[in-house]
Amino acid sequence: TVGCVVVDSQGRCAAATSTGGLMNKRSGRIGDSPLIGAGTYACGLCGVSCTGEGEAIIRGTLAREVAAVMEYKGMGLQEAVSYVVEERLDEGKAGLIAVSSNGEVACGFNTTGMFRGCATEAGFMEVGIW
Amino acid sequence: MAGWAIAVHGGAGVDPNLPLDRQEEAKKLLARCLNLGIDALRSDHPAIDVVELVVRELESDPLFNSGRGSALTEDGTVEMEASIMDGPKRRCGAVSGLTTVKNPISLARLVMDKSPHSYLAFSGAEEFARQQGVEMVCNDYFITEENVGMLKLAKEANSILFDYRIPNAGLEKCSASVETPLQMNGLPISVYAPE
Repeated sequence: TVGCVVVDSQGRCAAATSTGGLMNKRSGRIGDSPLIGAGTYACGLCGVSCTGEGEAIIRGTLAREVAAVMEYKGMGLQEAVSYVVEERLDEGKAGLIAVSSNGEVACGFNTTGMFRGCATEAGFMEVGIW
Repeated sequence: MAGWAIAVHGGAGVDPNLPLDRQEEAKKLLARCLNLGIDALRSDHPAIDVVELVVRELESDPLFNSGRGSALTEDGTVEMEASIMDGPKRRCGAVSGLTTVKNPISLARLVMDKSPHSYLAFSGAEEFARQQGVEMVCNDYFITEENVGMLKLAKEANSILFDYRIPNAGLEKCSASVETPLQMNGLPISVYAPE
């Protein structure tokens, strides 16, 4: 699975996710990536793209959950990402990347690593795996 | 107004034994995609165009599990899916079950922009792609040698593998990496195999 989340200089957020799914999956199996609110979500507050155990991400409506705790609990972006990865996955394994309309970027995962990269206009740039 | 920001991912769940050269290869691709997005943001492209541009680049490179280099079904074929969402008006588009569309994310974008729907799948999505004139290729284009080997592994282990990038080493090494029964949602993965 691959994904990208962006907030542009007008503060507009967007998210995109694409995948081949699970190796050896049954034909016809749908994962989290195409499900809005599970693998992908964007609103006026943030943009989120998820990856990992699709069934757990779907049950946890993971991408929308980040926006929801920001909206209803007033959490900041990284706090929301960490909360959702720790509290909404049950035993599932997954990771996600997110941006907020005020130019923040965050990621969280409970797997043995996630291929990821992020950058901000202020000059921060990081590419990581573990 | 705060500045722009961008993040990309290539999948979670990385084999701890991934060789350094493969790690470097992954980092190079991530950095290239980040820079592609940064250049577009510096040219004032809107966020929705930038996410589509970057994911297209990731789909076209066989390194990660999407587009070319997608994981294989139990039948050894590729079935891809994608979704895109634009924050300001929460418009969205999604596709599933694609077998011949070169860039699934662009078809998801067309579902969002050119159809009254949010989600099209399988033959309906393929028909829509033909009508929209997006680039279509045969299913073989998406299949890589490495993934044929991974599917063999998964069948031997009778399991479903995630976005693991198992090292290229010989099968004996790979089979070691699937000996530990994989858990999904806290259950042995074999529970799902019949599913």
